[in-house]
Amino acid sequence: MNIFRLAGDMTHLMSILVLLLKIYATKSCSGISLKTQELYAVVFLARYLDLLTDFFSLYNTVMKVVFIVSSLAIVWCMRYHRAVRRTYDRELDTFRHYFLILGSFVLALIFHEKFTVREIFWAFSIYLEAVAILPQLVLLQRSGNVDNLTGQYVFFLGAYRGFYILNWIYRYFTEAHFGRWIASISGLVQTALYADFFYYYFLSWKNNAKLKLPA
Amino acid sequence: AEPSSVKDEL
Repeated sequence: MNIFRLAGDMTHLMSILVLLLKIYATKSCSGISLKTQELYAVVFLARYLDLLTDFFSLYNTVMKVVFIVSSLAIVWCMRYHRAVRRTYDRELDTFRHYFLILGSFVLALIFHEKFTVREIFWAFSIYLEAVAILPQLVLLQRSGNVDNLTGQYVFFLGAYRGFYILNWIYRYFTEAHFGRWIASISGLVQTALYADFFYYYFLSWKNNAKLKLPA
Repeated sequence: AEPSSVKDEL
């Protein structure tokens, strides 16, 4: 565990806490894409199959369980909670996310480390995570105005990706045999998707203005 | 020891 990875995990955790806080405190999920949340739930379930077979550390196990449970709880709230579901921007959240699942799975069948169920699900989860933010970014772009908590949620998610890239650079120079190609290329793609959002986030922060994305 | 792997990440 290095400082970049810890910072990445913590900002990832922060993003989830900010999202839970927004939903709990405001009883609203406006501006949040259910499609993206469903994709994250699939990502965590597919990747953390190893919870059943491997043990790395208590930290690793606890974080995995937290990510799985929180992502399922968020999806459940947005779909079934009586007050929260009414605030869902259904008509703006029309990204066809099934294509992302299908595409990621096909990619995993082609590019994987070993042709085993676990390796293919692992690669699938990496590819899917790289593009899972797309429905969220499209929704934000369409709604134009972004409330503070939603902006911070996406900011922390982007920060998490940035820290993970620093972590891979660090591991590349400090560890032998660090197998990284699938994760690194997907991670770079994922981080690049946030670039546009970050530009407008910092602009609004610099000008002390409300975050607005151009149409 | 096992070679280090990106799979020990979250």
